[in-house]
Amino acid sequence: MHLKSMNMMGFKSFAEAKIEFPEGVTAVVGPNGSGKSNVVDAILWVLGEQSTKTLRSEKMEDVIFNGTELRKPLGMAEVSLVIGGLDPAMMKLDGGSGLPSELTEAQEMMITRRLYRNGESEYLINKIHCRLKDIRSLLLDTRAGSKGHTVIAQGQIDQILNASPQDRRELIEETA
Amino acid sequence: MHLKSMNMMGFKSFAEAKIEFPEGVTAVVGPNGSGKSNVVDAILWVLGEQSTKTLRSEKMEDVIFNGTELRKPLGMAEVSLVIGGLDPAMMKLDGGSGLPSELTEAQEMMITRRLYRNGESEYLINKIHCRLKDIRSLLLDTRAGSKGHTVIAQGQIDQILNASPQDRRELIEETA
Amino acid sequence: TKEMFSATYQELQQKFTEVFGQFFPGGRAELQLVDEPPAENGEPSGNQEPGIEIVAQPPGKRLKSITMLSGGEKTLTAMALLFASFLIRPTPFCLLDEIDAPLDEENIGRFTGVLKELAQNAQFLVITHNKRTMSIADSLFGVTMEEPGVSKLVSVRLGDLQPV
Amino acid sequence: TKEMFSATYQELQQKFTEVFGQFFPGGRAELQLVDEPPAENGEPSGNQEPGIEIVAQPPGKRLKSITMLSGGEKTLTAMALLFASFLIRPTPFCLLDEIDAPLDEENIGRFTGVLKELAQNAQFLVITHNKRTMSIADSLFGVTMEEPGVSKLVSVRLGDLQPV
Ligand SMILES: Nc1ncnc2c1ncn2[C@@H]1O[C@H](COP(=O)(O)OP(=O)(O)OP(=O)(O)O)[C@@H](O)[C@H]1O
Ligand SMILES: Nc1ncnc2c1ncn2[C@@H]1O[C@H](COP(=O)(O)OP(=O)(O)OP(=O)(O)O)[C@@H](O)[C@H]1O
Ligand SMILES: [Mg+2]
Ligand SMILES: [Mg+2]
Repeated sequence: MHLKSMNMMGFKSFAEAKIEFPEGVTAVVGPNGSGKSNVVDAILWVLGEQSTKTLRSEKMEDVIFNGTELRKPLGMAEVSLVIGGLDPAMMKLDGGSGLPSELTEAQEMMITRRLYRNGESEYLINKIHCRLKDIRSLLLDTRAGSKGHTVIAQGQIDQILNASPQDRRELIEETA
Repeated sequence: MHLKSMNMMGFKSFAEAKIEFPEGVTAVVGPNGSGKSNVVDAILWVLGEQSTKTLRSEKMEDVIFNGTELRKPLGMAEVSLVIGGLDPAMMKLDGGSGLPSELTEAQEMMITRRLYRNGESEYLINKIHCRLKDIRSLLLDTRAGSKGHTVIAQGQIDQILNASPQDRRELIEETA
Repeated sequence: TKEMFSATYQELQQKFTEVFGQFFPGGRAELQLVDEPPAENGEPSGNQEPGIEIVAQPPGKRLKSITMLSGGEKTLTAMALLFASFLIRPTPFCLLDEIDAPLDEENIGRFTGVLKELAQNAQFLVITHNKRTMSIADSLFGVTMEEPGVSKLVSVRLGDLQPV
Repeated sequence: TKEMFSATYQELQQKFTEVFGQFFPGGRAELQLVDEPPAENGEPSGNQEPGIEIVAQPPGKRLKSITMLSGGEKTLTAMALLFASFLIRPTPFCLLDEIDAPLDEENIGRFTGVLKELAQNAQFLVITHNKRTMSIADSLFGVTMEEPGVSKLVSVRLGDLQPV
């Protein structure tokens, strides 16, 4: 399993942009305030992140493109992430989700999340509406959803050292 | 008023060292863990810092040189700071301290702080024992003691932004 | 006293806006006095004094609050406030420990520009790993541990530092 | 379950010691299981599970606790634990946002050395302002705001970046 590409529309400072993810180490560079950490936020968000604090926002609508001096704010944020190299045998979609079975044969999958200004949100797998639970259970099998050591946000690296012994245990159990 | 020189003995990783302070901007450089932030701690400490948290220690005795694989721990930490360019008229030593009046005529002054492993501490002005209160009142007149914007410890620059509006007011009042 | 605070506040507000403009050319920033919101239970907070809110808008952007600033933008905004408070109540010396760590090359240039101005009347001790910051310093000293665990001070010339 | 935790813990302990040794040649680190101290009032804490203490000793030093580590030493120690947990439970991708900011040149070299090893089986996205970290990347992409407030992605070659 690997990240193939991501399309962002109206997500934070990205009015519309697409990224292709290479293999190996990719360095993301750019001036202060240009939008590098927003890319990390987009990946966390499309994988189902619910905490506004982790997304550096006061409320979830703050992730929707808020406009600039020359552009109006948008009414919706949408991020689609294409994941490749899936092993169909690994994907155990629970029957209850009503998702078509051919989903489980695909090598690739596109996960989409949308949020409207009115607070309504949508989740889609290969353009078919689903629930967050479905995305979560899909990701569980690929370990892409596990937070532990997958994402280290800016300024957070020392967290594990400063945490209490009890909290460290929980952080490590998350990885197990 | 300016910092002239500082002598450290048994303070953190400085078994024995002396610094001359130039005018203008001085860059302090060196590898990770070499002792740069310990220089800042030494200045804070000799000026009367009482908070172990600010000094990155669990108890005050942690500032005493703790030894290495080749050296034994020392029994005392001592830092002496020479301050120059004083305006004698500004120095209002309170009569109660019993410090000799010629102190108020000097252009220069040496402040010393000592701490022994048994927890005993001493303060001296020009090698004459005094109380912390005397050092504080001396510094007040030269504004060297005012914490507000004099020292920004490693990783602390964003504190004022992350503080609550009430706390910011207090931080700013400290400067006034 | 109340008059003293409001005089300082006005001066600080003015200098903050000025230094912020040097760090973010075309941007705009100000301080606002805000009353503390009543506690959850509706009780007034009891605190007579208003708190201070910071509004900072990098050029061309329309941010809702300072929590949406990037890491480097936050540090630069905090520095603008720090240097503003230094300008209204100067102290004889100032110690800055790696405050340039999150900044890109261009902002290091802006930071060091203002730093040189302030250092006309005070001593600045700046701990840094950034070569550009080192290059503008009037003098340089190094801290090393030739003997593991024991710090020593050495005088360093910029040429001595190994090239990047 | 308890057996699962203790198996993971042993593996993590071993890898942590190994990676710490790569970051601090000659140094020594380990994890320790500690029971939670009783609360101030003497009541045992209801928590059955022990917590995890981190012991880290850079070469030649005799530190009492990790609170006495320097800024860069702390970050390197945290990275050793992060990479150790990645090694025992690898994930398909890993996002690191400016974790190299507090490191000196030598430690950047050690960090990137281990990073290259780990990236053989996973995608690593590393946000950085450090030229040395950029120089070891397999590919580079830039985020810019030619239009103020609107981010765009551009492909970048290392040569394009302005010299320090
Ligand atoms: N909803 C939104 N609409 C428009 N712009 C937004 C929104 N949310 C955040 N931003 C913009 O994103 C910018 C911050 O981007 P980001 O944190 O990704 O920067 P960065 O490239 O990581 O910078 P640094 O190197 O300083 O960490 C802010 O300046 C803000 O203007
Ligand atoms: N009481 C003590 N006795 C001996 N050594 C000490 C004592 N207290 C701290 N140290 C040492 O000081 C070192 C930390 O120094 P310091 O924090 O000044 O490093 P630094 O140069 O600022 O590094 P960085 O660039 O990573 O921030 C620790 O590694 C520790 O060994
Ligand atoms: Mg960032
Ligand atoms: Mg330091």
